[in-house]
Amino acid sequence: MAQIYSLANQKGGVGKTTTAMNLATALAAIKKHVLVVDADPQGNMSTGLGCLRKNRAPGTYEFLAGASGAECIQATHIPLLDLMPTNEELAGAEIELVSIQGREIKLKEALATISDKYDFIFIDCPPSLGLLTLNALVASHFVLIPMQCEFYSLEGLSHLLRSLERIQGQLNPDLAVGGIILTMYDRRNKLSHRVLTEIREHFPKVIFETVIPRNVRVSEAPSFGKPVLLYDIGCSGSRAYMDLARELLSRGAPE
Amino acid sequence: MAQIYSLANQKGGVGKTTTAMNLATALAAIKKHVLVVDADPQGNMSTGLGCLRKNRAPGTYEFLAGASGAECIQATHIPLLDLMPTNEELAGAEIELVSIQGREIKLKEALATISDKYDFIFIDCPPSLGLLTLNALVASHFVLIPMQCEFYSLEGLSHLLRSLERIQGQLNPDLAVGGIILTMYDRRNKLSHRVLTEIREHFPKVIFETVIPRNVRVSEAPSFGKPVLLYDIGCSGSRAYMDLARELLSRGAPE
Ligand SMILES: Nc1ncnc2c1ncn2[C@@H]1O[C@H](COP(=O)(O)OP(=O)(O)OP(=O)(O)O)[C@@H](O)[C@H]1O
Ligand SMILES: Nc1ncnc2c1ncn2[C@@H]1O[C@H](COP(=O)(O)OP(=O)(O)OP(=O)(O)O)[C@@H](O)[C@H]1O
Ligand SMILES: [Mg+2]
Ligand SMILES: [Mg+2]
Repeated sequence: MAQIYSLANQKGGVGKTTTAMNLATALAAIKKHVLVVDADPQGNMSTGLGCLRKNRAPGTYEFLAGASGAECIQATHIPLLDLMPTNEELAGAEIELVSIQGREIKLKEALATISDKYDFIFIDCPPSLGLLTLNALVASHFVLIPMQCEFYSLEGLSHLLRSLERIQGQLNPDLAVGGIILTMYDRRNKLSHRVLTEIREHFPKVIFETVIPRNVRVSEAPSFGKPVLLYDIGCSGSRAYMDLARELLSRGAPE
Repeated sequence: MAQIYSLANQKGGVGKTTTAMNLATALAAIKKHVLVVDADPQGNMSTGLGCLRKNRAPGTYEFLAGASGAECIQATHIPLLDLMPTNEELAGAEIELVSIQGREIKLKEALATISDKYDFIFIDCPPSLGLLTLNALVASHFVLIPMQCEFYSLEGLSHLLRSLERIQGQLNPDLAVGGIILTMYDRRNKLSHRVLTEIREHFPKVIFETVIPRNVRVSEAPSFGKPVLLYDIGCSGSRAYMDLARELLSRGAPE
């Protein structure tokens, strides 16, 4: 039975895709069977793992519409890491789902048919709290919240936590907040430090100890279709993501 | 008759809000009457212009539902710059609009009732191509595309331009691409330079000459409820936004 994690935050550009990809890669490296589901019509996860545009269907859109896991999942060049890719078609699902019975549980039902094949499943969400993100959260045991050390990110956090409480109350009582992950931290920058201190003060139990630094190697990796862990294992970004994976494992064991 | 600009890009965190706010402020400083419409449920534009959470209704949500401009628009502490604020309620509009007749032209119709009061209207869009962004694009004469100098941003551009062509073909033949604006440029970083060169090569007529540098003063300004132009007029971010406003005016005169 896989542990299912969503990477969610309606604020854009905070590191959801980058974090999901590198956590998944780090866990596959220690022999866990991992699936990443690209639930963002932008398809950045699929690009970052080297899946060409022409090889993305069937993927998440078809899976939501009832196609099997075997048809929609493909291997990546990373052993033990599988990908469910997506393309822009998925954007249509947000509108098509609106008038369907049980629209929030489509992904949960579909993932139940494949969850025993994996130890971990990571779902990369788009920057919104629409039906795709909602499906991901209803299907998940944990939600991970990547956050930039910026003011707008801080502002959006309280709205996100309120939305999660509503989802826990009405649609998925098992959903737990797996943690807040600070990304693109720049120690030379006062604002970064202020946001870090503020979050540590207000959410001491929820924030991960590991902070991901801003590191240009992380942003170079996607153009080579590789996670930074494979592109440059020795850089500060990679070391931080390995620490984060270790911390996730030490927290993650369900009670 | 106002010139209406949308700031759109489905990629998150590329500088849509920051660019809309500072262009609007620069134009108000040279005595243009300007309105910014916050069409992103995150409400970052409203925050960045110092509008408190409790003072955001009626705003964009009510305006789309038929309330008057007078009710939904408020002055800011910047002379000649007005704001139509928003809060999370607006997220509901995306779902409510789906089943309404003429769902794509609601904002266009509403803005027509107030457009003669302004020289410029800027609409800040959420990081998606859903019904809120669609409404903004159908209501606009120009679309401005802020883009980070990063690989995922480059990737999303071709999808965005294809979507704009479809909108020009079916819903708004008057919509012109006002330009691509490169943001958060870091001259020490090879990737930034590669993306800049690539865009200048592929879209020579569309890209703005002015490039906005990464500048920490820009990201500090929102926590004071001010655009960077007011927070620190002398910093590199402010100077670049003033250059951009001048370039917009020299380009902007409709043929
Ligand atoms: N630690 C880091 N250091 C430097 N750049 C980073 C880092 N993490 C992410 N980036 C870059 O920042 C940008 C935003 O990251 P990413 O795309 O992962 O965020 P996201 O939250 O998934 O965005 P969206 O909201 O559009 O889905 C990307 O171009 C990425 O390469
Ligand atoms: N030139 C700059 N230098 C440094 N930081 C910047 C710059 N421009 C924007 N930022 C910061 O980067 C983050 C992203 O910018 P912004 O929120 O304007 O992007 P956006 O495209 O509106 O995001 P979203 O997709 O979430 O709406 C913000 O925290 C902002 O303060
Ligand atoms: Mg992403
Ligand atoms: Mg924004």
